[in-house]
Amino acid sequence: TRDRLIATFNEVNKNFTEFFKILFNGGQAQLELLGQEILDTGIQVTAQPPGKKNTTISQLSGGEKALTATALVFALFKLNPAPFCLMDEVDSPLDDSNTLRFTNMVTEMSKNTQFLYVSHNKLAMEMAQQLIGVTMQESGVSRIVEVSLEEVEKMELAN
Amino acid sequence: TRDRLIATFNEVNKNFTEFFKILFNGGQAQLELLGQEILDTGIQVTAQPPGKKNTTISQLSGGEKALTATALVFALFKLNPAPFCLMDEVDSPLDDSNTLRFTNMVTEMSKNTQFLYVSHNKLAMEMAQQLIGVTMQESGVSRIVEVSLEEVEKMELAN
Amino acid sequence: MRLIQLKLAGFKSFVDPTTIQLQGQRVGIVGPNGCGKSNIMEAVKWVLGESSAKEMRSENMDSVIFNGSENRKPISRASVELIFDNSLGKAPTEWSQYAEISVKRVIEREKGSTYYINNLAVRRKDVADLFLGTGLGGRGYAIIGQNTISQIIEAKPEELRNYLEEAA
Amino acid sequence: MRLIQLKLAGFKSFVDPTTIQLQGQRVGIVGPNGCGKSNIMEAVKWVLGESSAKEMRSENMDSVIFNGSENRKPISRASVELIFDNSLGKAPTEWSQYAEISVKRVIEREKGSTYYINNLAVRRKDVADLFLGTGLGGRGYAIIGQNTISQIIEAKPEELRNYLEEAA
Ligand SMILES: Nc1ncnc2c1ncn2[C@@H]1O[C@H](COP(=O)(O)OP(=O)(O)OP(=O)(O)O)[C@@H](O)[C@H]1O
Ligand SMILES: Nc1ncnc2c1ncn2[C@@H]1O[C@H](COP(=O)(O)OP(=O)(O)OP(=O)(O)O)[C@@H](O)[C@H]1O
Ligand SMILES: [Mg+2]
Ligand SMILES: [Mg+2]
Repeated sequence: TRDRLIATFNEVNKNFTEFFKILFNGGQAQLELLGQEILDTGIQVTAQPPGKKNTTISQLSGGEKALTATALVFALFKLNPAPFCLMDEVDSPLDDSNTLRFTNMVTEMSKNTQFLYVSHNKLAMEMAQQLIGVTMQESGVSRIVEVSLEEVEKMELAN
Repeated sequence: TRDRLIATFNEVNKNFTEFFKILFNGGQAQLELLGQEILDTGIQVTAQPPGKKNTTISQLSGGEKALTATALVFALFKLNPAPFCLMDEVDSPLDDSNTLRFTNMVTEMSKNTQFLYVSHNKLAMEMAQQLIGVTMQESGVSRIVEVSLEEVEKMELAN
Repeated sequence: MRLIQLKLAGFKSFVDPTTIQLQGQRVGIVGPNGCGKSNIMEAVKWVLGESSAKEMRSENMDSVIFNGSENRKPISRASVELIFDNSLGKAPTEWSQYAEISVKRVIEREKGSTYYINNLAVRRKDVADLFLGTGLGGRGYAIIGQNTISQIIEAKPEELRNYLEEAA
Repeated sequence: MRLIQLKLAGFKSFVDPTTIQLQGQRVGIVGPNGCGKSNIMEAVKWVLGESSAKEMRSENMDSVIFNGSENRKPISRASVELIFDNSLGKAPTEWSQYAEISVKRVIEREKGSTYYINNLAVRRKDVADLFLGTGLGGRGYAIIGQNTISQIIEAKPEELRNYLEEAA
């Protein structure tokens, strides 16, 4: 099982590096083992957006952290697709061009994983095959209604 | 000084209740003292958006928490205006209609306090009297440039 | 195992029984602040066996039961049910022959939760086993809550190792 | 005391000396992810006396000094300066007669920080005193970092009391 964990580590690492490059349009990232013994050592993420030489993950920006985390989650999915994935406003810190790369990758990953996601973002709504509108016509009571993209824009302003 | 703290508490409480009602277009909120002795007791926030009967702050939504926190910060400013206020993407969890009420209140508060804020939100950019664009033409090196609203939209997609 | 239906009754702001049909691989949930979107996300996390009230933005588990609104009284029972299409027979062995698999959790005020798979009462562990290695259990990586995305890369080294083991 | 200028040199991604003129009561800072907007916010928090590296997303204070990029080497000194218009004479007594007040902090690698008011070396406490009761000091309520807004209402009861005392 140690061999299996090493193989898993190498595979996820390779996916992570690849997905990071796609989401950031360059740069480099990888997972590192903190110790010798894979069966009980910790794992650390190192990531450098294109042209940057930051030494720690903590210094990255809000959007850079969200994108790096996405690359890692999808790297795990590629190895072992979850039946479905829930994302609650994960795209909110992303600017327009990063949101576009993010939604493109979700579309690609959705061949093997079903995505259920909350978003206020128009690009994320556009990639959906189905939009579920949640409303509170009666105060404090939630109801759902199938909506189209056009209806959403009316709904958000109706409050 | 105990009288001063009681007077401060009452004033901030009154402002908080008033600002909450404006930002939520209704509902109720107030500050509560957890004990008898104001000089060393804790303070708790209670808030109920219109029509809701939630018992704790923690159950409120992301947008509702941001708006409630804004009402509290501005309640403190109204009593004792800070020379300036820094806000880093505080409007990101807000939907369109809440963002509009938020920006209207910032505009009102800005008569006595200078606001320096980061935002990806178009409504927040529209209320600015000055827009400072931050770029990284050379990777890893930040520079600033004065921008207009039109230039911003080009810049975010240029990456 | 594709998720085809999600049913909520009495869960947080979903006081009335609500059925959400999922038709597609990318389903967007939209609406204004405070209308119940994150409550739906939490309902899924909850029915899969979440045991920490804090993860439900609550102080105790009973708080996920609808606690009243302007026009409605509080109620004393909440349930969430997930229905999966298992026509490919990929579910774990004891359930593999069912065409559909339903996972349900019911909570009653001051009486705790009960779990059901295809309407058979089971232990929480049995529900967790159904999703072992998928990233959906416990602190899995397949459920990303509001404002929590960066926690995944800033997690402690041991937690990152746990994700790897989960996927292995 | 209106903030009229903000100068950064060597602070995080602002390796080159940069002067930001603030012209107006509502100034928006915009740009793509990772370009340096939050770094500007942190620079202000830092020059006002922030002593926790964690609040600067760093492991130690030296990490706020530009640590290199593809084409630039790391440097060993960083400074941030705020310039205020004090034409209304409202600054605390010892500085009230100055038309402009400058607050500066300089850090040198492995040598720590030095503070200056109007180019006079002062203690960190003197800078903090300048902003006492304004919500700008320490864990004040006038500086709201990225993803921290809800902490204000979910703070411990003692912390909320501190805000009240600060405003009193
Ligand atoms: N047990 C409960 N009973 C009734 N209402 C509840 C209960 N728990 C939470 N709520 C209500 O649900 C609302 C929050 O819903 P939710 O977090 O799903 O909103 P949201 O759609 O995600 O909004 P946002 O876009 O701001 O994140 C709150 O207003 C809260 O009062
Ligand atoms: N000491 C340092 N030297 C050089 N670069 C640094 C240093 N500290 C941080 N950075 C860089 O600054 C960038 C982050 O900048 P910042 O957090 O201001 O971005 P932002 O504009 O707020 O983006 P977002 O919109 O995603 O929040 C990171 O890419 C990081 O590599
Ligand atoms: Mg939400
Ligand atoms: Mg930022």
